[in-house]
Amino acid sequence: SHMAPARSSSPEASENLLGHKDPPHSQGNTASAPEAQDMLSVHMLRLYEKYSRRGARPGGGNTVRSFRARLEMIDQKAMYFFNLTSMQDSEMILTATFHFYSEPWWPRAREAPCKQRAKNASCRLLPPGLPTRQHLVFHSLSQNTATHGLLRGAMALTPPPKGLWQAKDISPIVKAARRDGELLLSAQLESGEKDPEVSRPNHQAPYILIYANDLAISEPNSVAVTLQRYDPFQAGDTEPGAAPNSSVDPRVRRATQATGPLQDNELPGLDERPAHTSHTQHYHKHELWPSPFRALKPRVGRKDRRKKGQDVFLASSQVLNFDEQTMQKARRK
Amino acid sequence: QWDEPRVCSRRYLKVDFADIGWNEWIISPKSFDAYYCAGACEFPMPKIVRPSNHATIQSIVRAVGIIPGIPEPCCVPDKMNSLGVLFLDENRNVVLKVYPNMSVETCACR
Repeated sequence: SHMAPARSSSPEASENLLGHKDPPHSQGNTASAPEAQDMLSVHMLRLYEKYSRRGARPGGGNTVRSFRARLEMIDQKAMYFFNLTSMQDSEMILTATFHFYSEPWWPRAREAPCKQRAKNASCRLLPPGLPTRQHLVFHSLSQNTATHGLLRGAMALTPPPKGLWQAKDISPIVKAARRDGELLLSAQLESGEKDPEVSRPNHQAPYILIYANDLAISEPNSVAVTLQRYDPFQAGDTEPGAAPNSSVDPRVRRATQATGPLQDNELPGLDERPAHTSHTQHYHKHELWPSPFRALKPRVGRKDRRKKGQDVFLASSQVLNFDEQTMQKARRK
Repeated sequence: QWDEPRVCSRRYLKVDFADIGWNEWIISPKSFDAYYCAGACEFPMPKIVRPSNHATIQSIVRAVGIIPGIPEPCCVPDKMNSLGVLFLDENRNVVLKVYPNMSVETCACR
């Protein structure tokens, strides 16, 4: 058993851990740290500091995995579920411990048959008996079964003298469950009476620590297996080097050929040319442009236009047509 | 780095997990001194670069120059240290792993 501060914590305690607020040092049971952190986070930070300072291998291995409980009320009983699926196949379990907070509690005090001898005699209650003994019961179930699962173990708990955190070795239970591929574990603190668990705040939720030796950690690039979470090729979900499939590619592919009428610099009406004479004549601009403003003609396809445009350009360079006043100004300038 | 020795030796490098985008799931440490190895392994190699026998032979063959294209030996980490990393796994469970060969203690020619 280890004395631990009863801390109120938000389930996002891991976020606090990531927030890097140094965990308040536990000053024993009564300290309630202003900054909430659950016991699991405090415990894991302590293991990390122990290793970082003294190089003490946690539990003799190179890996410690923690598993938070998920509380469910089944038949008015508090059931804690642990999802152990994140364990890697290369991790050999050395030890598994179940950590839970418990405090002594007595069954409801019974009332003695109360005989009114004197008016003011108050009814006496029997002194409470011994605190209730609790039992810890474990079941394991595979992901998809809805049953209670297979009974994996049960242990009687001696009532603690006062509220404190306790640890139980559940290595055989976890090893057997993993061997059978049942990586969902349920734990129940049974006491036969109405469950006080419901009132238990979640910072006192139990947790499991698994100390393991990761046989793959000496691989040259073991850090990438667990810590490199992104991959340049993962983004498009395509095989490296494969051209992105157009149906997958979210980008809009643009046609190279212009489909609609383009706004170009060609002036309207250029398409019209007087009938082609046997030899190329130099069109004088008046012949070409009988009036300064021309009605817009319906446009022909770009290819024809380009062909025609090219011929006309071949024939003579076009002079823009301006009214007399503009021309006079231009000459003056 | 300019006044770094030419010969193969350990150079300082501090790695900040925020620089490589891992800080979202790494709780501790935020950064660590990783170091790296750089420098020449040319003939004659001083004792300090602790050449292997093969590296010594290779550097002589290269110096003699009879066989073209032989590169000089490489300056690589020799002794390395582990690093404990506290991080969140994909299920946001807190995990502590002690990764070997995460920082350089000494360099050598190989």
